[in-house]
Amino acid sequence: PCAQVTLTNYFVVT
Amino acid sequence: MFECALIQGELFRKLIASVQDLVQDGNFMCDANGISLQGMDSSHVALVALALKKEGFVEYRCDRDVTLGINFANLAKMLKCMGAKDRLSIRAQDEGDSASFVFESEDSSRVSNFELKLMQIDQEQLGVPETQYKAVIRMPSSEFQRICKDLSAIGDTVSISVTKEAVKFSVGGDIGSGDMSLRQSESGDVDGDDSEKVMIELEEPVQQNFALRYLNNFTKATALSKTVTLSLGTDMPLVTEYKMDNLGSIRYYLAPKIDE
Repeated sequence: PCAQVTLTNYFVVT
Repeated sequence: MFECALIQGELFRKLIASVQDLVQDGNFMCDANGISLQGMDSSHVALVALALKKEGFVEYRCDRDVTLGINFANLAKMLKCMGAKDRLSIRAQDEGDSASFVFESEDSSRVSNFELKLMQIDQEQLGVPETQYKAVIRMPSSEFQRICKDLSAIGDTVSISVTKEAVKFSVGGDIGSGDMSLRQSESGDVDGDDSEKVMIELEEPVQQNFALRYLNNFTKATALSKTVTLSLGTDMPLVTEYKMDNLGSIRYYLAPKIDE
């Protein structure tokens, strides 16, 4: 069981 | 005024095909150095970043920065009308609401003109930090495509683990499990094409899980480059990069799947 995380956890919205 | 021309218009068509399944529309940002594009899929799990250098174009002129908001499905419809060996020219006025695409056959016997309506796209841009990756793998793009396609028949998540010796792609599903390992090519091997080799640069062994659905999507870019580079770190997005000789590159970022 793996959960998909989103890119906004790593990259900042500019 | 923005104007550029590519001898191999086909390359541009392949680029759009490599983007359009992930993002519906996006802004081509054109400046004096080249063209860039960034777009995320609707679930914010994957990001595609395109960077085309002006040196890759046979003609390039950009007097003022312009943003071309483009619906990729619509552009693809027009690019379908381009011959396989046609030269492609793109033109846009500074404040225009359309861009023109001209396809010209090698002997100039056939010229096609298309005007694509532009869109106003208000898109979030993500700042991608410069990162030192723990593992960087370069491998034949066709091999990566085959692995992603074949493993996705077995499960929906692939675990990529990298050691100095090999990169291993593992999958598990209802029918069972399996893995495919690619060994680092011998460094003394001077025979053969470099693009056929598997090269691993490793700082630290890494293992991460990714959704195969997205990876399969990324492999649409296989036609653009003989090799693909995968960059991995611990708990950070995977970067899948396809480099096109002197034209630039297309990069895909994919957020990992994390054990609950």
